[in-house]
Amino acid sequence: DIEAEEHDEL
Amino acid sequence: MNIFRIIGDLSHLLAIIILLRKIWKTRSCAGISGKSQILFALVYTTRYLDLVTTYVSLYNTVMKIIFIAVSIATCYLIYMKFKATYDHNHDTFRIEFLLAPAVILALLINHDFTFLEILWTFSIYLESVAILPQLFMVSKTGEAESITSHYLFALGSYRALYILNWIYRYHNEEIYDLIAIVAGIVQTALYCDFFYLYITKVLRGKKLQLPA
Repeated sequence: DIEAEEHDEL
Repeated sequence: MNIFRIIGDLSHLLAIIILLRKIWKTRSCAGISGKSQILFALVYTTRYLDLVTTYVSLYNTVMKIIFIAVSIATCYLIYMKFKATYDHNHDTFRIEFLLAPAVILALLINHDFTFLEILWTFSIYLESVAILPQLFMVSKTGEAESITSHYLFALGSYRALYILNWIYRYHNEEIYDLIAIVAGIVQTALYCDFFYLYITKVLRGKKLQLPA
């Protein structure tokens, strides 16, 4: 599992 | 992009359109907490500053611009254009009790100690509680207009749908963001009482009225 690095959500 | 996220985003968009339309059509912001709207405007402006540094997609860019613009426009309508109709006597929640913890928590628990990342984290924490002045106002007056209830339902559904989106992404893309997930669960939990009243009263044609 990867902790998200970029915020691609709103 | 999965179905939960797109419906969540559309629900979010619907909520702010319902609110803006209600204020514009009735020329009144009665029953609406200006304080919650200020907090939301702050949430979107601090979160979407990455508009100038990171490009995700055209969809993301357009939605971010809409959210920033509409949240500021809503504040303008409440505090300037239709100021006379603003029910400030019932909008008495102390927002510093939400702002201060959101700032402190963002400084303590974040992914990265950088300016934009701290602001993003602050906006996530603040969003989770930004509706409290509005819910407080409804509880103080003991009722809400149907259109205000629809607004709250659409706004609450958005984060609930995001929880499904996060579960989906965790399973299918093996990606997760613990800060967003925990804050999103808190945010959705705050609406539970309201969801219950909405389903049992408003959807059956009754006015949302709290027991005395």
